[in-house]
Amino acid sequence: DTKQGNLLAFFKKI
Amino acid sequence: MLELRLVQGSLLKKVLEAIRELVNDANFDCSATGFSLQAMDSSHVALVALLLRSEGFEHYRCDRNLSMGMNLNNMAKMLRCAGNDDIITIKADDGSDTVTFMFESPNQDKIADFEMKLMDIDSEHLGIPDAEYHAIVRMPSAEFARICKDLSSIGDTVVISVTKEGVKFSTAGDIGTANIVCRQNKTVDKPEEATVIEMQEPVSLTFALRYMNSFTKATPLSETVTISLSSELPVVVEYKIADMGYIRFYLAPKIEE
Repeated sequence: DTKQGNLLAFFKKI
Repeated sequence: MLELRLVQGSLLKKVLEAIRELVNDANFDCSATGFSLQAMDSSHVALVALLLRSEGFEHYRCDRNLSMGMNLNNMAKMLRCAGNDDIITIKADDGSDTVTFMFESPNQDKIADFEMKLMDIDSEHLGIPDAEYHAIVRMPSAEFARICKDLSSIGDTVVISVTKEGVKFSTAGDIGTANIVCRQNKTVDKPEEATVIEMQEPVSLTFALRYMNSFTKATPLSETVTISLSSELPVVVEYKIADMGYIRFYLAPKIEE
């Protein structure tokens, strides 16, 4: 099974 | 004072049509570099980054950096009132809570101005590091759009796999499965019809087709699309905007639970 990844897990807020 | 005159006004119309499905409200940032935007969809799964470089405008005046919050559906409504051959000028005064779009017909016999209210938007800016991608696929944008549309009638997700053999788009749903393989094909009459694969190592990632289909709204902006994949990163789907810049979509992959 897969779940949707979140961009905030890859890129940092600036 | 801000004044940006874009002779090929249809580009701005196409940009709005490309992003308004993904993002409702966004800040357009204006600086000496150009007219840009970075915005995420509300669920933080996809991000759009737009750049229209200042050199691409016939006239570009931006006295100081300015961020203008706009509702993209309202902006699209206004831009739809511009003819496809019209010259579009974007104007705003410092501290104003409105922006004006001026449309001029090519022979100057019709001039219209539309003033739109700006809005305050708390935007979350993300730092996107430069990355080495395992595989970069360039292919005709219409072909990519067709594949995403076709697969979404079968399943909800697409597995994009790049190997030496080519790039494979796969899906599975209740009614069955589908696989579409595009092989590298450089021997075509026109370079924009080529499929070119640069692969450092094989990569396979799963994405939601709903977002991919939304990205393909940018197809009218460019004959080709570039898909950059790395096993540990969001995919980048890039449409170059002739001589001016780009629109890039980032999409977080589906991950194994």
